[in-house]
Amino acid sequence: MGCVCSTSSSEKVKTPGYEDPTILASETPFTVSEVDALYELYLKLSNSIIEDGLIHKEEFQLALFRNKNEKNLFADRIFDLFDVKRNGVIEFGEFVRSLGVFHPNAALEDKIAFAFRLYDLRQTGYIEKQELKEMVLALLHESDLYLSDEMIESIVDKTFEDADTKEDGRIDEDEWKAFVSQHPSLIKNMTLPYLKDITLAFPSFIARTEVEDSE
Amino acid sequence: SNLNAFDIISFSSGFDLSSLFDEK
Repeated sequence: MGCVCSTSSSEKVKTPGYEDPTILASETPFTVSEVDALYELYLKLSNSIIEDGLIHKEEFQLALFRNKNEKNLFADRIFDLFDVKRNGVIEFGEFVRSLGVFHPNAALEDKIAFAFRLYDLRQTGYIEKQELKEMVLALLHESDLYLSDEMIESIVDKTFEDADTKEDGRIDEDEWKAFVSQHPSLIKNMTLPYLKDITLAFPSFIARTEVEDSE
Repeated sequence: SNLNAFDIISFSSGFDLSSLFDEK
């Protein structure tokens, strides 16, 4: 095997929130090589606008939607959930641990819980009818789709009829779990098959890692 | 219709993290 010198800057430069891949691998469904590969991706994302090795909201939104300025409620919510420390940036450890939930091998309960927090807009521990309506309205508006108020009202009411089995006007985590079990498509987006092949995206990096592993 | 509010949110939000990996 010839020289497999990586041209990656990741060998030399570690971002401010860098964490040991071995530890991250032990806490997530990723292998050490996959965490290393995610670090390559993290470096790209975290230096796309502000070159400080931390993912800012604009960089996250740029990667998700190809724009950094247009307001997107969902990008905001996902960013906030990834930003566990609530310091306005996604650090490497937060990035890996959060993405771990989206791994095909991650526990279903974790995916369901993450989705619940996504919809629990005001973080009250419940999905309330009003906030669900607000989310539907905001997202339809952001995506230039139109449904009449009556139609939205009726869909949200029907959703609550089905999901709010305790009939207290809000969906708690247990009701959410039961609802998801009846509608598994609701957490379809919580699994990224691509994460199983993450190392394939960075072949030069794999070569380097393999050499390191064999040393 | 079986469409529920969460489906609408999911469709209209374009919630799909796979685009994080688009440019490699």
